[in-house]
Amino acid sequence: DPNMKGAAANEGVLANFFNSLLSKKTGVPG
Amino acid sequence: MSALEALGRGQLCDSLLTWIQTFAVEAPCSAVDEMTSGVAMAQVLQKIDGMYFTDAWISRIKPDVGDNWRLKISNLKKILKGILDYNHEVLGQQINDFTLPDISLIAEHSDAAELGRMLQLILGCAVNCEQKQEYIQTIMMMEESVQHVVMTAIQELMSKESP
Repeated sequence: DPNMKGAAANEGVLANFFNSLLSKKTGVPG
Repeated sequence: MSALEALGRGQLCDSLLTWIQTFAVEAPCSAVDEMTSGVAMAQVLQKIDGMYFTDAWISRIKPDVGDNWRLKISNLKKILKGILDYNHEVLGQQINDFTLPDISLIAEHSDAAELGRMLQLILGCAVNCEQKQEYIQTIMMMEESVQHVVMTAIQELMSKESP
């Protein structure tokens, strides 16, 4: 079902993005 | 036109209001009008990082401003300064080229687009702070349409940040 594939892809994009945020390092405090 | 302009700053405000409600602060925060005093935003910031946004800091935010737009402006200025200082002093980043919210429009006209900008900056604090895991996981449990707007908002901020 192309709708399901699209929804799954969208979920994947969101999950990848937020997971990458979790591993992003914070800058050095000023 | 940025992705956020295409989405509409009004939709940004709606989605970020939904996100703000996940903090379950005492002050009402379900409508734009309720946010214009700045009290809810201050309480959210204190939840994000109570070591920086201390009781002393929050005591400077006047709680009962009613319709007094001057007091609202005063509160919102303190909040905006707090956010920018937090980014610099704790997160170690500068926000360049990001159009800062027009506080007068928020206070006097309950402008949703400008409030959205303010909430976007608070979002930036939440997803970069020490407790970011908790806040990012909360976002990941929200409705997909809200997640998409939040992602776009964070991406815009990240493009304007520099160490």
